Amino acid sequence: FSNVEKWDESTYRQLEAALISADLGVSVTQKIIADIKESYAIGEIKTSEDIINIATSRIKSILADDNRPLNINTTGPTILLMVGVNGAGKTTTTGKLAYKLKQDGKSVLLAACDTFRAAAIEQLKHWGQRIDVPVIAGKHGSDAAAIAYDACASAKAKNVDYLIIDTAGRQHTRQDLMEELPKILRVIRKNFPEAPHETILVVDGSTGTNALFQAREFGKACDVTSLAVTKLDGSGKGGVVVAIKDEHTFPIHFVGLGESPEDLQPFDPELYADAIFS
Amino acid sequence: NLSDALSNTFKTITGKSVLTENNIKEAMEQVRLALLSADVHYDTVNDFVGEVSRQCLGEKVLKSVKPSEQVVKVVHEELTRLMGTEEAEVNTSGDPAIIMMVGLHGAGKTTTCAKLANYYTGQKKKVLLAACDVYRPAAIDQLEALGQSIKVPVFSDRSTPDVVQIAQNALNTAKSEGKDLVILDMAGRLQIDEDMVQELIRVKERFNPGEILLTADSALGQEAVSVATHFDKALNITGIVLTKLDGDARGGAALSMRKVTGKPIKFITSGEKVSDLEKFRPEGMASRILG
Ligand SMILES: Nc1nc2c(ncn2[C@@H]2O[C@H](COP(=O)(O)OP(=O)(O)OP(=O)(O)O)[C@@H](O)[C@H]2O)c(=O)[nH]1
Ligand SMILES: Nc1nc2c(ncn2[C@@H]2O[C@H](COP(=O)(O)OP(=O)(O)OP(=O)(O)O)[C@@H](O)[C@H]2O)c(=O)[nH]1
Ligand SMILES: [Mg+2]
Ligand SMILES: [Mg+2]
Repeated sequence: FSNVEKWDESTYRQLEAALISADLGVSVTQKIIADIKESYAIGEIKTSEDIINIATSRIKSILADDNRPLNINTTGPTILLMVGVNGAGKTTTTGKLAYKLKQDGKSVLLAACDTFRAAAIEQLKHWGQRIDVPVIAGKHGSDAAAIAYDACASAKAKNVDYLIIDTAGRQHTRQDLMEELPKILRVIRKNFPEAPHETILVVDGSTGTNALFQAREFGKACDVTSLAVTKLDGSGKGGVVVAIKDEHTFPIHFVGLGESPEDLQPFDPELYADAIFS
Repeated sequence: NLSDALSNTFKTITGKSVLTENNIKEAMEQVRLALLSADVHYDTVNDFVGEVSRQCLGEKVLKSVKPSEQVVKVVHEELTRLMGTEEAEVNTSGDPAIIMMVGLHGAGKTTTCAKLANYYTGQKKKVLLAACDVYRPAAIDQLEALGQSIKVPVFSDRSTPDVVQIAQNALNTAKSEGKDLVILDMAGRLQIDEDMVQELIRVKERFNPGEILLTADSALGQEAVSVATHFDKALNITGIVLTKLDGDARGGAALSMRKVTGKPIKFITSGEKVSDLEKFRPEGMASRILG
């Protein structure tokens, strides 16, 4: 990449290739490039600058915007709801999050509200046993909202610090499945009117532009307030979150970097933006 | 969408002209953006656009057809051609035949194993599922539960982490019970995880499966090329299964993976029910990618 005085169409093409290859998607890539061209045209960019550094700092500011900490309940259990498409990493992230909170000295309860998929309840119970966290579960095929209700009642009675509710994977194109989400919200609010304190959309770090559609649709259905990006130990850069952050204000709280309990990190916009170009 | 974008590009062209380099260039930029928005890999798009550009150049603008429609037709035909022209064969020969399912975490391998087991049971084959994922919590439980729901037996062994041994014992069981087909459900893994890829190579070299199917999420982004290339180089995959087509991902990863490996897409899945499995149709995928 060259300094500004030598920037030409091929410089912008190279930047475009880097951003698209990192899964930022066409729209936000064009926006970033247009912004840079504009800044250059009005003399805002010094001729000694590197276009990569400029682009990185633009991305950092998109990612750092509204990056508030996790919303914690100060008068009772903090309720976290995990949602997202099939296979994104919700159950695993639930386990990792519970582990981290426990390490922080908090009391945690888990709710197995994926009552649909084969062995989903067993999978979460397995995690619960591994990290020594109790799991509220019912029978396979029972009503997910009913389990959520029981879990909230239990969280209230035990006054745990955190209740994390794991839900079934679903495609946002399935209206019937998406309608289950507001139902779960209503049921949670019977015991905790202010909950969920976070509704976390779990996104697979290797997903392309579809993650933006997931953010939109899940956002509409159950008012997503937070993002977790998984599988960033893979080759994917997870650039689609730049597109998501550009369009939505909710923070990215966690990144998943593997399959073990300790493979969860808080989101760092600086590291994330740098990694896009590495 | 692409048709509208192209209509705009060509609004000054009439039935007497020939598609020239300049108006092709502008049209191809629209095609490029459409394919990138569909998650087709950056390099794959450039190759594709180069090829389509050559095909469009000098084409007479037909009096009865809008130039934009002509370009869409060339693009659609080239996409369909790249997706594969005839229905891909599945190798079910062998005593027993072996299908090995590989791919990234959460792609849909375990679920697809059950769907394939159900599909071939419907074709009067005796199928045995083999639970070779010793890593993921309750993976064996998952395959066993699926097997029960479709009344297909599942071979599992919770006493050993040795995947080759589990596969061997599954095959021995299959032979002694006269099974026609064994489907090996492998754990999800990163294509860049050399140790885990090595595990797949060991299984392949020992048992020589007639089918090694890379299972990929249709929402996979730009990593599709890296994923497909790594798995293909390591295993010489025989085909690809594309999953979660009931979502609204355009599925450009399918084009990238097909182009970079040359391997056929054999099946698609579009739901969580056991019946949500179909043989791949190239024409349908081309339309979906174009949006
Ligand atoms: N390498 C890696 N694998 C992950 C990560 N997070 C989850 N996985 C794996 O991804 C696969 C799917 O994870 P799950 O937690 O079952 O995903 P899910 O969203 O609960 O799936 P459904 O409930 O079926 O929709 C499993 O093999 C996990 O071990 C991660 O950060 N890195
Ligand atoms: N909507 C939809 N969901 C699917 C499809 N195929 C699989 N799934 C779901 O995707 C999730 C992951 O499927 P699995 O079969 O567990 O994926 P896997 O590749 O075996 O995952 P790992 O073993 O962890 O690597 C589950 O919730 C499945 O029910 C599909 O075609 N459509
Ligand atoms: Mg789950
Ligand atoms: Mg599996």
